[in-house]
Amino acid sequence: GLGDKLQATLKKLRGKGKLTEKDISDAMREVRMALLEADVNLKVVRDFVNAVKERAIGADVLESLTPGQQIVKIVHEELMNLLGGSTSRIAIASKPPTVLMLVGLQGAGKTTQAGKLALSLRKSGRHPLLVACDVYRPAAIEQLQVLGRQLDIPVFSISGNQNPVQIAKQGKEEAMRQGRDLVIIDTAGRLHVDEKLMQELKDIKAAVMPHEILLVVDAMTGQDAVNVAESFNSTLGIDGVIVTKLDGDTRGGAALSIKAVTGKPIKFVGMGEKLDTLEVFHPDRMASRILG
Amino acid sequence: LLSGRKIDEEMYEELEDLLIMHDVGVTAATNLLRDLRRLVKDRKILDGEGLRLLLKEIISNSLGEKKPLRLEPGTLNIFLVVGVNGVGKTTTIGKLAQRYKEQGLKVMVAAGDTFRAAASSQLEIWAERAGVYLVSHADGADPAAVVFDAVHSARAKKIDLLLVDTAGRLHNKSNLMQELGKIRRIIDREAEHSLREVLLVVDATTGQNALVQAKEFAQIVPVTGIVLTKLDGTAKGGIVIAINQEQKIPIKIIGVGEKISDLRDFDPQEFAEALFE
Ligand SMILES: Nc1nc2c(ncn2[C@@H]2O[C@H](COP(=O)(O)OP(=O)(O)OP(=O)(O)O)[C@@H](O)[C@H]2O)c(=O)[nH]1
Ligand SMILES: Nc1nc2c(ncn2[C@@H]2O[C@H](COP(=O)(O)OP(=O)(O)OP(=O)(O)O)[C@@H](O)[C@H]2O)c(=O)[nH]1
Ligand SMILES: [Mg+2]
Ligand SMILES: [Mg+2]
Repeated sequence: GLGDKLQATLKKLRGKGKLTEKDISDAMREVRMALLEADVNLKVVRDFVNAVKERAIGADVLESLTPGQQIVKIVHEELMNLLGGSTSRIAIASKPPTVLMLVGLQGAGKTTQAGKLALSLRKSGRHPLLVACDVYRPAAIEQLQVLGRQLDIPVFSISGNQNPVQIAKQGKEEAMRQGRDLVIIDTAGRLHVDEKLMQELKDIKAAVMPHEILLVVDAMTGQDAVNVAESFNSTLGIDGVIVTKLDGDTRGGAALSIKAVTGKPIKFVGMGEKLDTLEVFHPDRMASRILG
Repeated sequence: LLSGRKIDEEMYEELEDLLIMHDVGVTAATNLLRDLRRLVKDRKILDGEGLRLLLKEIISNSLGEKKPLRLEPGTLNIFLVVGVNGVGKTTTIGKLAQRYKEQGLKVMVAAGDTFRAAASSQLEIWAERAGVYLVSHADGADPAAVVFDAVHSARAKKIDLLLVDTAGRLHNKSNLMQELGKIRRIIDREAEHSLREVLLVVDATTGQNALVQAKEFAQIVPVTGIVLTKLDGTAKGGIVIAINQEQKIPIKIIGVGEKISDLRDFDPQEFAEALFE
């Protein structure tokens, strides 16, 4: 990974004292390469490398660390600063039900994560109701119903209804009637540049006032991750992010880009297709993964 | 942005940034720019506009000629559709089914995803929309059994084109990749010489991992083409340039929306043009 590349680049410097400007720029080129190969956004890489450079200039090359290790240590710390400092908890409303809304691009993993969240939060004592607001994708409602059956968690839907705002509203009312204290709304995948569908999300938000809007993002997303996250955040407002398919081998730089640009916490990660694969986000593991 | 400006180093850096921002990746971008510098010298290009047109030409040429999907008339053709989770395999099959049905072919689709919730129901709806035959088993059935069943049914019904849907799978899951290998062997054994295309579906929003996907899937099945989906978004799918450079797999089809008609043949020149928009 980056550690080995930096060792090779800077191996002549052991115990030499301070790192020179040339040593630093050679090392920064390696850091930039590693982050771009990990799909971190170009602008985020630029800012990040500058921050690392500031710290690296004048850094003492300790006897106990080779200069390569020294730089990696700085990079790791800076990644942790960017990725960390956030909570993986879902804020439970003082007056139930707590309403969660999942949004994101097509195929990101929203419906599956809705099921995972329902299971995970039931384990911590909640009584979830899943609400099927994807009226467009063939068999999307059935997909959520199958998950609900597997978990023995109720799913609210209105067959033949093409109005997700109505479904969301009635779903929340149904939760209150049934004494379910947690509503998880699954929405249809959509493009951040689809004005009509982004307006639909705003209408759902206005109708049910979610306590948390979670952006679901595929871990293998490339440079476009920043456009998507910024767009959803500025148009709709998001409270956190779920990064999915992290059981793959993608480095996942999109996670760093999104956190850096929106400042919103990454709350959970999806680590598989089964419903018990939702995990709390670990910034240190993500940092190591991004560095390869 | 580049026209009217004389060529300088800053211009090459801007072009490298543009390529990276479109997920072409550092290695492939470096290769393209090396070719660009050489041709700028050979052709004595002097200004920014010339530079831009030349890079477009290099990209377009690297992607090769337009490659249509292969279909032999008068016999059973099988397309196997594979890829990681959520990229658009099932939807693409619906689109392909409609296209070939409209061309007068007898089309059948096989619901090879027996794992994911409501996967067969999803394909069933597409089959209905396209007006084509469907072979599916109950959820949890062995996907190999569905494929076996579909191939025999296709031969009995004298089907021209059988589209086989498979479950999304991450390439680092060896058991799932082995399952895919088994599906391919069944097709080859039960319908020798009928497997015409193995299409790897790649989501245009995917970054560098698509390179690994192409490499790993091609080890297990003979990938003959890439379908690049979701190009109606803001991502340009530049990673296919890198896939093409490294794996030499042609891009054949693009997905440009969620409707059944949102399918187009891949056009290298249009693709190269779109990178610069
Ligand atoms: N390996 C893996 N697969 C996942 C994960 N989360 C979801 N998937 C799979 O990704 C695919 C898409 O998941 P969905 O839940 O249908 O995605 P979606 O965002 O609801 O899709 P649309 O509603 O069409 O926008 C399915 O095959 C899921 O099984 C994950 O964490 N890991
Ligand atoms: N905007 C857009 N959405 C697409 C396109 N192709 C597919 N989709 C959407 O992407 C989502 C996933 O599509 P699927 O066909 O279920 O993907 P899949 O690869 O079969 O998914 P799994 O079987 O779960 O692995 C759906 O919401 C589709 O409508 C496209 O070209 N453009
Ligand atoms: Mg869904
Ligand atoms: Mg599918």
